[in-house]
Amino acid sequence: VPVGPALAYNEPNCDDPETERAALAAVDYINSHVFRGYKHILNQIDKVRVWPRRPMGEVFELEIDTLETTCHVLDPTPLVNCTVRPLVEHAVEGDCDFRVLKQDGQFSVLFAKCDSSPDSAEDVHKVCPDCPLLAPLNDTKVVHAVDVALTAFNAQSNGSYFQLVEVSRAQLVPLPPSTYVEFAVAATDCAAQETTDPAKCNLLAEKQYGFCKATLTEKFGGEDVAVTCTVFQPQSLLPQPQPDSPDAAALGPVEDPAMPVPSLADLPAADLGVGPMVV
Amino acid sequence: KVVEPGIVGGPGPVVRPCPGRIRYFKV
Repeated sequence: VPVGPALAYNEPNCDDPETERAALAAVDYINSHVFRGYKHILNQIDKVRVWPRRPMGEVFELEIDTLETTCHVLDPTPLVNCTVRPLVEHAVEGDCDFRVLKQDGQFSVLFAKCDSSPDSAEDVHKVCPDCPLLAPLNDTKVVHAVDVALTAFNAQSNGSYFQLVEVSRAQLVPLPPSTYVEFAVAATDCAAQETTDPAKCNLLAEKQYGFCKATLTEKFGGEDVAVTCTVFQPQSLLPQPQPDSPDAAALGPVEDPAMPVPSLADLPAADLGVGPMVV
Repeated sequence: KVVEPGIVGGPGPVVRPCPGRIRYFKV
């Protein structure tokens, strides 16, 4: 193949409007292709190179930093309404590499690779010496707290039995001794008040997800649990991006292919959330 | 071999194009 002239790349300003549009398109892509954890938001564009593409268009090669928000990826709340996780709650940063094609004024992601990492304990304690840190999600106290909280939620529900989708966040609080957890749930075809064997329950064809926050407080001779769950409107049967598809973004362990998680980006605004159920 | 375009050093300080601004805080 005749070697054409060496392609030279252009290095625009990282805060150039076009660069920012490409970066925002890339972050939207991540948020609609990640199957667990929280939505991320653009924090800083580290590097950009723009390569001409034959016969037309150009490819933005981007390195960007993101920050975790408090919205779970299953939460249909628009990203612009999601709060950035503050430092005192033990922030989580994403480091992403993208290649984004710009053609006919449209941006489409060709490649995405992200890794997320929590802030260091030192940094958290610099701003808040007594703040709790993130705990391993398989810690026995965390697993127990989620189990007790979900049982309490289902016990007061007069609707579907909800099963656990994933534990997304946990902290072991020293004073008062307690465990704080956040987890995602999904409605099943069982009635909460009649379920004797949850293993026999199946997720609804029209997935209905929820997101719960709970605190299990140890006290003399027992424990107290407080749990709040927000149940979202059922997802219309949208074609789901299969987790093992080549373009699935790697921002953590891929969700179980048997339970594809919907891309919420294209739900009509009217379909969004119902009020929280509180226990 | 990619020919990296030479940044012609014009008069005055060259604006560092990257990294860009921090929108929230640095972890």
